[in-house]
Amino acid sequence: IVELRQISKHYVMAGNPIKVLENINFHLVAGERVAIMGTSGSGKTTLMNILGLLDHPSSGQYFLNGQEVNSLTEDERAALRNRTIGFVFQAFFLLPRLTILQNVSLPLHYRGCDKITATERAQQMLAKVGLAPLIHHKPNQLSGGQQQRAAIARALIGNPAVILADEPTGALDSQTGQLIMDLFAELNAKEKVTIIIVTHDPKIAEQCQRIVHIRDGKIA
Amino acid sequence: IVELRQISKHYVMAGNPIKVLENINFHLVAGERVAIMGTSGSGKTTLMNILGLLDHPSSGQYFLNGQEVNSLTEDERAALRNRTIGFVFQAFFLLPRLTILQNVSLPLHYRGCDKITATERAQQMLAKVGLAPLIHHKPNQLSGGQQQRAAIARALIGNPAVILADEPTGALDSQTGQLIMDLFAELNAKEKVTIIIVTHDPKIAEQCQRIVHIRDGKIA
Ligand SMILES: Nc1ncnc2c1ncn2[C@@H]1O[C@H](COP(=O)(O)OP(=O)(O)OP(=O)(O)O)[C@@H](O)[C@H]1O
Ligand SMILES: Nc1ncnc2c1ncn2[C@@H]1O[C@H](COP(=O)(O)OP(=O)(O)OP(=O)(O)O)[C@@H](O)[C@H]1O
Ligand SMILES: [Mg+2]
Ligand SMILES: [Mg+2]
Repeated sequence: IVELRQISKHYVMAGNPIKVLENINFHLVAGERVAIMGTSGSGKTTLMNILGLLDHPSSGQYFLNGQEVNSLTEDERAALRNRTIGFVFQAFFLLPRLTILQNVSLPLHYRGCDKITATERAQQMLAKVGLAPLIHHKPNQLSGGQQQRAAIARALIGNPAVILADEPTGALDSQTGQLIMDLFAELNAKEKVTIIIVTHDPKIAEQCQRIVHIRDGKIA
Repeated sequence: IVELRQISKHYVMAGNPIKVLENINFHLVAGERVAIMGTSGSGKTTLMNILGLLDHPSSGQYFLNGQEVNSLTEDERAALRNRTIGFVFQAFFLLPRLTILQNVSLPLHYRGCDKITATERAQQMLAKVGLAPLIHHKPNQLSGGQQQRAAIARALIGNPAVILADEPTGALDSQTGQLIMDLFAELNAKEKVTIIIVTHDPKIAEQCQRIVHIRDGKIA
């Protein structure tokens, strides 16, 4: 379902190229649960942004569900992303002026879902991550781990085929982190959702079927 | 050096009071290294914000270096905070339009330190956390763990007597996290800096002299 061929990414700063990813080859079949590990700065978030159609590689090809995505228009990429991918960002990116109930309903609004159904499903998803009493809080009225869980709820609400989770338990105690891993495992088992988790935590990585290591922008 | 007596904190939302901290009693002598652990939402960041003079408790007293801080003016609190406390925030709070070299020099500028010395010391501190080649990057040109390390460098640069670190290794792989713990241990041993670390990671907590557990806003 996901295939990267010779993906490379570099930035240019002060005229010098900074290589971040080099010749990444990677493929996953539907329903796989993969962990990506690597030291700080090794390229994990950059890889996730390319997988999530939020960034373009400098070279190489990316096939999502058999479709080469770099040749699509920006609108087609955005539509494909909304339908197929749920992204839990390392920095959460919740909208500060909306309550988390509104934040979590947003992906369904973009699909034209009616307000009542969207709100109901957002409420259910927030309950699943343990945030039921806090649905009317804005992000700055929540703890770090509560914000992270709201970001997870938002990523899951559209029933995506692929979940990209960038350090989804980084701000969580081990008990709450396990709640999230159980939720991912359930989606993986029942609905064959493909899950890619970036993590620094070996206990989280061990719960995946495969672990991929990234070192200096290459798959080790 | 730090004493909290009967500290309580609540918020009011939609007319209802939400109790976050209740009757916290806590004291530390200079040079202690303490870990604070507790589930997501238990009140750790709220406690740290009160300790860091960034927030006022709803009731109770806080003595820092023998001085009761709630009775000081806002200017006096700000001055005391700049002199005494180095805070590593859970959400980093780096200024987005400055390079990390500029971000880390900022506390020294506020003290009237000259630009050359401030820049030199910022460069040294950034080298200590492994960010030497990246000093001219802005925060959005860095990985999550690199931003966290820049925030740590900024907290340490003013030689504070008290370091408050809210999940300082949350975005770091274990090797880089240990680099940071070694740095804290060195400050603790050589300069008697008092260190309070909020963490979800038992391996980090075990490296402290004492572990305090918070549950539902109370010390367990
Ligand atoms: N402005 C606010 N208004 C209402 N409730 C708030 C506000 N800020 C925080 N809270 C609530 O206070 C509680 C404690 O928050 P705090 O950030 O101290 O938790 P924490 O222990 O740091 O959690 P984490 O481990 O997830 O970072 C949470 O339940 C949160 O929802
Ligand atoms: N806009 C940019 N310009 C220049 N360099 C960048 C930019 N964005 C990221 N980088 C660099 O790319 C490298 C990889 O960053 P990335 O965010 O992918 O790391 P990561 O593996 O997710 O790290 P972490 O575990 O700390 O989150 C880093 O060294 C970073 O400094
Ligand atoms: Mg990252
Ligand atoms: Mg917190």
